[in-house]
Amino acid sequence: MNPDLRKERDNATFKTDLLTYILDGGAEKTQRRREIESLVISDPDFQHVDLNFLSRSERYAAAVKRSAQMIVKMREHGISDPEEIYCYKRIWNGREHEALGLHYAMFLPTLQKLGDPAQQEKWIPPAKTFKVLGTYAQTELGHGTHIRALETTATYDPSTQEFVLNSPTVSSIKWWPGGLGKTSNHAIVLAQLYTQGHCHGLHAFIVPIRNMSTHEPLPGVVVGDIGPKFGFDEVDNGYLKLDNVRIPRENMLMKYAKVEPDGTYVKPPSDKLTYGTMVFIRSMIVGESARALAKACTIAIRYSAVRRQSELRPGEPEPQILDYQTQQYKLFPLLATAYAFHFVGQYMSQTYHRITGDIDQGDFSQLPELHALSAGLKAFTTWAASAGIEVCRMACGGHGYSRCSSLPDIYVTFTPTCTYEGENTVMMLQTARYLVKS
Amino acid sequence: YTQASAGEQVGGTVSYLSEMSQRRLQPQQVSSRPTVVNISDLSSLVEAYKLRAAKLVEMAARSLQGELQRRKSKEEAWNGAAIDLVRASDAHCHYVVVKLFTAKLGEVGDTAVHSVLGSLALLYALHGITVHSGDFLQAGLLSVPQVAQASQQVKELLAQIRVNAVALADAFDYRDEMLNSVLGRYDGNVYENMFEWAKKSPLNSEQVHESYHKYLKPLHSKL
Repeated sequence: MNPDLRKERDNATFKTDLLTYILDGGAEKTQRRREIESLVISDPDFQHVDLNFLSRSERYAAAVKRSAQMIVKMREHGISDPEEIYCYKRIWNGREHEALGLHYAMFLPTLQKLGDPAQQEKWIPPAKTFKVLGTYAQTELGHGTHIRALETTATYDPSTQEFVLNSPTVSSIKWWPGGLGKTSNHAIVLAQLYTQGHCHGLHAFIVPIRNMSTHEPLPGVVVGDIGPKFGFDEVDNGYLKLDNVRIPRENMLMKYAKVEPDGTYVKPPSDKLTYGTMVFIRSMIVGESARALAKACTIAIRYSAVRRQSELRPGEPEPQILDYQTQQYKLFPLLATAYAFHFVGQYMSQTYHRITGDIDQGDFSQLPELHALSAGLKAFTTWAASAGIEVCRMACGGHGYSRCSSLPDIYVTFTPTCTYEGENTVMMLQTARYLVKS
Repeated sequence: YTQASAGEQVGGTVSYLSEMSQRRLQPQQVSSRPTVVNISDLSSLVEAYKLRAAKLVEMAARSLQGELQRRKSKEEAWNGAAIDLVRASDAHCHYVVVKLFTAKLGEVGDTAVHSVLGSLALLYALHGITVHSGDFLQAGLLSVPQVAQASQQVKELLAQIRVNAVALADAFDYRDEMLNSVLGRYDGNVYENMFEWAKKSPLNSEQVHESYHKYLKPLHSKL
């Protein structure tokens, strides 16, 4: 152990474990988390090559391999509780994103939240056994957060009881969904619903995009990878163009809104319910902000205790850079922010589950508050964490620029949260609309 | 804001808007208005953040109202007030974060942990005040000397937190395998491992890279 770090730990005025228990929500949860971590880390299959030295195609292949291994491992270890699955995945994937991330994070939750009982019975078992590999396609090449402007259409044909899906323009091509390019064989597509000559706004449809046996794209489906990005090298963010793709009426998710066989439209209790999956992800992103910033702070603070530079007093040895007030001013407010966001993340997760529980019981009264709070806090925490990670990198001098510091990877992996699931300024304006109305 | 101003009770995280509206209805002399902020007291700082949020929401709503009177459409008015609206949302979220961090302290039983988390919460709140001092001054929640005091206290807190900084980072409990960082290693053996990591670079798999034979050597012969 580096002697400076040992001294730092010896001089602390509190027991770190006690604080860890608070962050985890109790000593038992810490213990279970550590058990799961050990399970993953001691697994020989967990050891993998340093992705920094691979090409993008190799990184994608490695991610698919790891995702597949992870699924088998979780089965073997009997990990089925959602929280434990989340914990296991987080450790298994480390700092990289997994190829099947959206299958877990958006495809399955959307089926669970927006599917009626028959649809859940039909789709969830094959999704859980990964026969159906899904993603969530909302954003289009020319349109993002402003969902009313999305152009993809789903027109109901009562003669065949099918929806006909189309990408009528170049700007309507679905763009960005993770796992869409090469991995998924199904997508939940958000499209403007037309029936009996009227448009009823955005609704969610399950669209098969690849043959279940050959994995070849289905007729009318143009699908592929959108190319390299700022980060997310392991993920095949994709495009999807639909040309008169026909799907059965039952493929519209009908827990709330419905289209009867004759084409009659039945309105949902609230228009906001269609975007429930995004609200879920926004709520979870708050906690992710805390975790990403905490990682960056851990790296920068430990390194600042090890690194010695320049001199504070003439003639004395180089001090630890953590002794410089400017270094403390860079890092300690961020450390405080990471703790603050951790507690806000816990609150947001509890609030999400409480209010969606009420919604399941038919009480929609707090839905606007949930929307406004998750949108605002997602924007507030991701902006702060994103900027904070970059400050941490700068606080590590030149070595922070090396990929071996992990700080560049943490940044490029985290900073997209400022734009995905709702661009931050738009999110803040949604919160503002609620504040002004209130 | 609209509902609260009309006397309706609003709940959840925006309940302060009703509270502010009720306060406004009660006649008060300016001179009798209490000094709100004790900058060493977290609950007083939570109150300050609440009042700042309320003030910025009110300002945004008035800005929107002003735009509505001057513009052709609601949408144009909304765009004309958007900067103020985003500031109001930001202040609202900031208040929620400070409030929740402070509330969490109430659940911490261990004195030593409570003390160090309390310092962090105070640092978070005071640092926010120094960064957004304009808002607090403009709303009349702080005086100029109080802003200077807040800056001074931030410096004192930095020195106070210094002794626990590494332990506070350790408490996040990220194992090396998850951090994947040579700089952030738990054992602090940074330089040796940076050298080992660099050796793995594919460029080091051969002593002379093929590009030397392909491009540099021919270049030498041409010049």
